[in-house]
Amino acid sequence: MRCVAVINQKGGVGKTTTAVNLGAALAERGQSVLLIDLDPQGHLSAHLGFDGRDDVPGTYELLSGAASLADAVRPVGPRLSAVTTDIGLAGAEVELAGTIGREVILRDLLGASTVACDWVLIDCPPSLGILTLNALCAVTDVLIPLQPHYLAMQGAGKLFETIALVGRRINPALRVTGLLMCMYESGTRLAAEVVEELERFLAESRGRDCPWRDARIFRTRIRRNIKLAESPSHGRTVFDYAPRSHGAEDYLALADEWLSVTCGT
Amino acid sequence: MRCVAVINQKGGVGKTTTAVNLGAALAERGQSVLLIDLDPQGHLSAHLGFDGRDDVPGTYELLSGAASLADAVRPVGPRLSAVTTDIGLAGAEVELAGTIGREVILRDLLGASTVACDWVLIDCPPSLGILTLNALCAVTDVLIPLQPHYLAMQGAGKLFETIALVGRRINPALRVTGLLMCMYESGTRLAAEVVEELERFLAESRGRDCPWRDARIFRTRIRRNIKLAESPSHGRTVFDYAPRSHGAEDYLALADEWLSVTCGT
Ligand SMILES: Nc1ncnc2c1ncn2[C@@H]1O[C@H](COP(=O)(O)OP(=O)(O)OP(=O)(O)O)[C@@H](O)[C@H]1O
Ligand SMILES: Nc1ncnc2c1ncn2[C@@H]1O[C@H](COP(=O)(O)OP(=O)(O)OP(=O)(O)O)[C@@H](O)[C@H]1O
Ligand SMILES: [Mg+2]
Ligand SMILES: [Mg+2]
Repeated sequence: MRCVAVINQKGGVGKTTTAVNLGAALAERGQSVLLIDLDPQGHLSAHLGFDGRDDVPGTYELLSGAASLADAVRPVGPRLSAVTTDIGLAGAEVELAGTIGREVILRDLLGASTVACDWVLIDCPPSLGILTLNALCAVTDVLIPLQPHYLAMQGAGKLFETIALVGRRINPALRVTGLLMCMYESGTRLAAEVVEELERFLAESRGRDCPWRDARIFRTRIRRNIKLAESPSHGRTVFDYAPRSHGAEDYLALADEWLSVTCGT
Repeated sequence: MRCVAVINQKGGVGKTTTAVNLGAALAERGQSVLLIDLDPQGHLSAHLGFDGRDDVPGTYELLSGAASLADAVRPVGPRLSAVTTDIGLAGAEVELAGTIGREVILRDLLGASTVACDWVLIDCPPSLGILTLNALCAVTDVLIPLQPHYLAMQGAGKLFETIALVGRRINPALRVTGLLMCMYESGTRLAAEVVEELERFLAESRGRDCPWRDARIFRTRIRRNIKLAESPSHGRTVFDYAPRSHGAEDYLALADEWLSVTCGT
């Protein structure tokens, strides 16, 4: 069971869309995948059609110890399952604030769990608070979705700083696997400039002692595609909603690139 | 001096782009406008080319009482000025948490100020925390930028609930002036569905005792336009960077609609 945090504190850059559809694409490729909604907005849950009105325990119950991982896992599709949530998870940020070892609650729950799967993908909230820190302490791989826009790049420094601190103080196994360009509009000067700046940053870090020394910008770019924005309103992944769309194509290509990049590491 | 909060807790929906370019468009129309960056991300400041490395006091100094509004205002263009900020503003959320009357600090500062202008536009962070509450307590008008996407609509209920609570408990003059469609891609079914759902919600609220009883969806829609995403990387408004673009056209049309809707109210 290998755990991945999908993280970027900038809002609206494609974290949830990536967690859902990369997860579904990995399942298409025969991997077994568990998605965890760690965002109090509950967008991953809403994307999959769960409205939080039933009695199945979710991420809040998991973190507060009221339910085990096995109790909270619910089926989504072939080889794909999820732990869902609603706005009540916002309470966990407050309740965990004073807890000893508050950042490693999720790590210990995943470590003790008997649930068997190949990948756990964690959709993080748009902040660097306690919930996101729990994800960074629990995983070995970090996937950073990025929108190739100037304002979206402003917070990148703070994100890498936070990852470095978690890597140094709590989770030395933490590695940034890659940066994913989302809502990519090829041919725009802006996208080319952003990619160039990132390539320069990563090149300078090669071989240095930091969690992103082996990180890459994925060759696969997720093009802007309205089907990716429509599929959540039908409670389905892009593979169920529009299997022949660019969106489905790009996330399947990403799954293939992800598997080739991560196997053997 | 009439104050407007540009607010939506969903990230990346066009708040900063709207505050900067509606502000600039109102200035083009002869109004005097002060922009206030109330987001610790400091994106409004970055959009205008301020990197926070000089000694001019900003929003943090304003809220902590270390500087008056007049000290913090810096010129941007003809009839356009700004109070800028950087990540240090995140400290204000923490410091204000235990302060008596923490939500009305900005209201009292704006009320006591001698700065003269027609409009103050406040760019809010993507959350409903203390900084956003300060904006809602300080203004009479609320402008809600929206991306016409399913996931972006999920949090609308919580936003209206927060506005209603501030209206009832602290600021009875609070009114939602309008909802603005940003990054609008006409012809998509999704956009039409979202607009329909919002029209229904607003129609049900007509005449009821709530801050959005007279709210409208602006006829002006801000089309997706790469020039709006490029202009921040040049530190300029869209009017300085690409005055003949759709982006400039749409925000000028919005300024005209804003002035016709608000004059006389
Ligand atoms: N490639 C794409 N093409 C078109 N629309 C997209 C694409 N990726 C995401 N979207 C849409 O853009 C919006 C933002 O994406 P998403 O919600 O996945 O971002 P996020 O980073 O998870 O946001 P938040 O920070 O609020 O959690 C959503 O409405 C989504 O449907
Ligand atoms: N109409 C538009 N067309 C194209 N790009 C746009 C448009 N409006 C905004 N953008 C771009 O989309 C991204 C999000 O916009 P913006 O930063 O204004 O949203 P925000 O709501 O202020 O985000 P945050 O919640 O992080 O403060 C930015 O990179 C911006 O340049
Ligand atoms: Mg999300
Ligand atoms: Mg903003």
